[in-house]
Amino acid sequence: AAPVEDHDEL
Amino acid sequence: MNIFRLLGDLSHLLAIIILLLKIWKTRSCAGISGKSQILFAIVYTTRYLDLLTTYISAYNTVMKLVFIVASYATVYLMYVKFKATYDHNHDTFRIEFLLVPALILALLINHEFTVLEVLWTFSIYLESVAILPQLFLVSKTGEAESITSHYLFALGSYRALYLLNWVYRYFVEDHYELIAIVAGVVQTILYCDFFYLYITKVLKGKKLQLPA
Repeated sequence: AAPVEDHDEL
Repeated sequence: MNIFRLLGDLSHLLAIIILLLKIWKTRSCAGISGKSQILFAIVYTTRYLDLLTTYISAYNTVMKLVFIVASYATVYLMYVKFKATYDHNHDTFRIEFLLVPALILALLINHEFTVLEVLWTFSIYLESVAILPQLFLVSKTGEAESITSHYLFALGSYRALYLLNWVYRYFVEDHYELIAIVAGVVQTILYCDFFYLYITKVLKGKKLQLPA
Protein backbone atom coordinates (compact mmCIF):
# COMPACT_ATOMS: atom_id res chain seq x y z
CA ALA A 1 0.00 0.00 0.00
CA ALA A 2 1.15 3.55 -0.59
CA PRO A 3 2.69 5.08 2.52
CA VAL A 4 -0.05 6.87 4.39
CA GLU A 5 0.42 10.56 3.76
CA ASP A 6 0.25 12.88 6.73
CA HIS A 7 -3.30 13.92 7.40
CA ASP A 8 -3.00 17.57 6.44
CA GLU A 9 -6.62 18.43 7.24
CA LEU A 10 -7.98 19.41 10.64
CA MET B 1 -5.55 24.67 1.22
CA ASN B 2 -8.65 25.76 -0.69
CA ILE B 3 -11.51 28.16 -0.07
CA PHE B 4 -13.93 25.38 0.90
CA ARG B 5 -11.61 23.97 3.56
CA LEU B 6 -10.73 27.45 4.84
CA LEU B 7 -14.42 28.40 5.14
CA GLY B 8 -15.05 25.02 6.76
CA ASP B 9 -12.34 25.53 9.37
CA LEU B 10 -13.57 29.08 10.05
CA SER B 11 -17.15 27.80 10.40
CA HIS B 12 -15.88 25.16 12.81
CA LEU B 13 -13.95 27.78 14.80
CA LEU B 14 -17.03 30.04 14.81
CA ALA B 15 -19.19 27.22 16.19
CA ILE B 16 -16.77 26.56 19.03
CA ILE B 17 -16.54 30.28 19.85
CA ILE B 18 -20.35 30.72 19.73
CA LEU B 19 -20.75 27.86 22.19
CA LEU B 20 -18.07 29.13 24.59
CA LEU B 21 -19.56 32.65 24.49
CA LYS B 22 -23.09 31.34 25.04
CA ILE B 23 -22.06 29.40 28.12
CA TRP B 24 -19.77 32.13 29.45
CA LYS B 25 -22.14 35.09 28.83
CA THR B 26 -25.34 33.41 29.99
CA ARG B 27 -23.41 31.52 32.72
CA SER B 28 -25.56 28.58 31.74
CA CYS B 29 -25.21 25.45 29.64
CA ALA B 30 -28.95 24.80 29.42
CA GLY B 31 -29.89 23.11 26.17
CA ILE B 32 -26.34 21.95 25.51
CA SER B 33 -25.36 18.28 25.59
CA GLY B 34 -22.31 17.77 27.78
CA LYS B 35 -21.98 14.29 26.32
CA SER B 36 -21.47 15.66 22.82
CA GLN B 37 -18.86 18.05 24.18
CA ILE B 38 -17.05 15.14 25.85
CA LEU B 39 -17.11 13.28 22.53
CA PHE B 40 -15.67 16.32 20.72
CA ALA B 41 -12.86 16.56 23.29
CA ILE B 42 -12.10 12.87 22.64
CA VAL B 43 -12.27 13.47 18.86
CA TYR B 44 -9.70 16.28 18.95
CA THR B 45 -7.44 14.52 21.45
CA THR B 46 -7.25 11.32 19.42
CA ARG B 47 -7.02 13.10 16.07
CA TYR B 48 -4.40 15.70 16.95
CA LEU B 49 -1.83 13.45 18.63
CA ASP B 50 0.22 14.04 15.49
CA LEU B 51 0.95 17.47 16.94
CA LEU B 52 3.73 15.62 18.74
CA THR B 53 5.12 13.95 15.64
CA THR B 54 4.37 15.94 12.48
CA TYR B 55 4.54 19.64 11.63
CA ILE B 56 2.26 20.54 8.72
CA SER B 57 2.02 24.35 9.02
CA ALA B 58 1.63 27.09 11.60
CA TYR B 59 -2.06 27.35 10.69
CA ASN B 60 -2.55 23.59 11.18
CA THR B 61 -0.76 23.58 14.53
CA VAL B 62 -2.48 26.68 15.89
CA MET B 63 -5.98 25.53 14.88
CA LYS B 64 -5.43 22.09 16.42
CA LEU B 65 -4.33 23.63 19.70
CA VAL B 66 -7.32 26.02 19.67
CA PHE B 67 -9.76 23.16 19.06
CA ILE B 68 -8.25 21.03 21.84
CA VAL B 69 -8.12 23.87 24.39
CA ALA B 70 -11.61 25.14 23.51
CA SER B 71 -13.19 21.66 23.72
CA TYR B 72 -11.69 20.98 27.14
CA ALA B 73 -12.64 24.47 28.31
CA THR B 74 -16.24 23.80 27.24
CA VAL B 75 -16.33 20.48 29.09
CA TYR B 76 -14.85 22.21 32.17
CA LEU B 77 -17.46 25.00 32.04
CA MET B 78 -20.27 22.47 31.70
CA TYR B 79 -19.25 19.90 34.27
CA VAL B 80 -17.46 22.06 36.80
CA LYS B 81 -18.05 25.82 36.68
CA PHE B 82 -21.68 25.91 35.56
CA LYS B 83 -22.49 22.39 36.66
CA ALA B 84 -25.72 23.54 38.34
CA THR B 85 -27.15 24.56 34.96
CA TYR B 86 -26.28 21.30 33.23
CA ASP B 87 -29.44 19.53 32.05
CA HIS B 88 -28.46 15.99 33.07
CA ASN B 89 -32.12 14.89 33.07
CA HIS B 90 -32.38 15.29 29.31
CA ASP B 91 -28.75 14.68 28.35
CA THR B 92 -29.09 10.93 28.65
CA PHE B 93 -27.69 9.54 25.38
CA ARG B 94 -25.53 6.46 26.08
CA ILE B 95 -22.23 7.56 24.49
CA GLU B 96 -20.68 4.13 24.99
CA PHE B 97 -22.96 3.07 22.13
CA LEU B 98 -20.99 5.50 19.97
CA LEU B 99 -17.51 5.01 21.41
CA VAL B 100 -17.35 1.22 21.23
CA PRO B 101 -18.57 0.80 17.62
CA ALA B 102 -16.30 3.65 16.45
CA LEU B 103 -13.31 1.98 18.08
CA ILE B 104 -14.16 -1.46 16.69
CA LEU B 105 -14.69 -0.02 13.21
CA ALA B 106 -11.38 1.86 13.45
CA LEU B 107 -9.61 -1.37 14.32
CA LEU B 108 -11.21 -3.12 11.34
CA ILE B 109 -11.21 -0.43 8.67
CA ASN B 110 -8.20 1.87 8.60
CA HIS B 111 -5.37 2.93 6.28
CA GLU B 112 -2.61 1.52 8.46
CA PHE B 113 -2.64 -0.55 11.64
CA THR B 114 -0.57 1.77 13.81
CA VAL B 115 -1.59 3.48 17.05
CA LEU B 116 -1.66 6.98 15.56
CA GLU B 117 -3.52 5.91 12.41
CA VAL B 118 -6.10 3.79 14.27
CA LEU B 119 -6.72 6.65 16.74
CA TRP B 120 -7.03 9.10 13.84
CA THR B 121 -9.55 6.76 12.17
CA PHE B 122 -11.41 6.33 15.48
CA SER B 123 -11.67 10.14 15.77
CA ILE B 124 -13.05 10.39 12.22
CA TYR B 125 -15.73 7.78 12.89
CA LEU B 126 -16.54 9.24 16.31
CA GLU B 127 -16.86 12.78 14.99
CA SER B 128 -19.46 11.67 12.46
CA VAL B 129 -21.84 10.67 15.30
CA ALA B 130 -20.62 12.97 18.10
CA ILE B 131 -23.50 15.41 17.57
CA LEU B 132 -26.15 12.71 18.21
CA PRO B 133 -26.41 13.37 21.97
CA GLN B 134 -26.96 17.07 21.21
CA LEU B 135 -29.62 16.39 18.57
CA PHE B 136 -31.19 13.87 20.94
CA LEU B 137 -31.28 16.51 23.71
CA VAL B 138 -32.93 19.05 21.38
CA SER B 139 -35.51 16.45 20.34
CA LYS B 140 -36.23 15.60 23.98
CA THR B 141 -36.63 19.22 25.08
CA GLY B 142 -38.49 19.91 21.81
CA GLU B 143 -36.75 23.24 21.29
CA ALA B 144 -33.39 25.03 21.20
CA GLU B 145 -32.32 28.59 22.00
CA SER B 146 -31.47 30.60 18.91
CA ILE B 147 -27.82 30.84 19.93
CA THR B 148 -27.70 27.05 20.23
CA SER B 149 -29.20 26.64 16.76
CA HIS B 150 -26.61 29.07 15.35
CA TYR B 151 -23.94 26.93 16.99
CA LEU B 152 -25.39 23.79 15.41
CA PHE B 153 -25.69 25.45 12.00
CA ALA B 154 -22.04 26.54 12.04
CA LEU B 155 -20.93 23.12 13.26
CA GLY B 156 -22.97 21.28 10.63
CA SER B 157 -21.81 23.64 7.88
CA TYR B 158 -18.13 22.97 8.64
CA ARG B 159 -18.26 19.34 7.54
CA ALA B 160 -20.62 20.16 4.64
CA LEU B 161 -17.95 22.61 3.41
CA TYR B 162 -15.36 19.88 3.88
CA LEU B 163 -17.37 17.74 1.44
CA LEU B 164 -16.87 20.49 -1.15
CA ASN B 165 -13.19 20.60 -0.18
CA TRP B 166 -12.89 16.86 -0.89
CA VAL B 167 -14.59 17.26 -4.28
CA TYR B 168 -12.15 20.08 -5.07
CA ARG B 169 -9.13 18.05 -3.94
CA TYR B 170 -10.27 15.01 -5.94
CA PHE B 171 -10.52 16.93 -9.20
CA VAL B 172 -7.74 19.45 -8.71
CA GLU B 173 -5.16 17.61 -6.59
CA ASP B 174 -6.17 14.05 -7.51
CA HIS B 175 -6.20 13.40 -3.77
CA TYR B 176 -8.94 11.74 -1.71
CA GLU B 177 -9.29 10.12 1.66
CA LEU B 178 -12.19 7.68 1.49
CA ILE B 179 -12.56 7.13 5.26
CA ALA B 180 -12.92 10.85 5.98
CA ILE B 181 -15.27 11.32 3.01
CA VAL B 182 -17.69 8.52 3.96
CA ALA B 183 -17.73 9.62 7.61
CA GLY B 184 -18.17 13.24 6.53
CA VAL B 185 -21.18 12.35 4.39
CA VAL B 186 -22.78 10.48 7.31
CA GLN B 187 -22.02 13.40 9.65
CA THR B 188 -23.59 15.95 7.31
CA ILE B 189 -26.66 13.79 6.67
CA LEU B 190 -27.34 13.73 10.43
CA TYR B 191 -27.76 17.52 10.31
CA CYS B 192 -30.19 17.53 7.38
CA ASP B 193 -33.44 17.78 9.34
CA PHE B 194 -31.87 20.39 11.61
CA PHE B 195 -30.69 22.38 8.56
CA TYR B 196 -34.25 22.29 7.23
CA LEU B 197 -35.71 23.54 10.52
CA TYR B 198 -32.97 26.17 10.86
CA ILE B 199 -33.53 27.61 7.37
CA THR B 200 -37.33 27.47 7.48
CA LYS B 201 -37.73 28.70 11.08
CA VAL B 202 -34.73 30.26 12.80
CA LEU B 203 -33.79 32.40 9.79
CA LYS B 204 -37.35 33.76 9.89
CA GLY B 205 -36.92 34.82 13.47
CA LYS B 206 -38.92 31.97 14.91
CA LYS B 207 -37.67 29.79 17.73
CA LEU B 208 -36.44 26.33 16.79
CA GLN B 209 -39.38 24.16 17.83
CA LEU B 210 -39.33 20.50 16.94
CA PRO B 211 -42.75 19.09 16.02
CA ALA B 212 -43.83 17.29 19.18
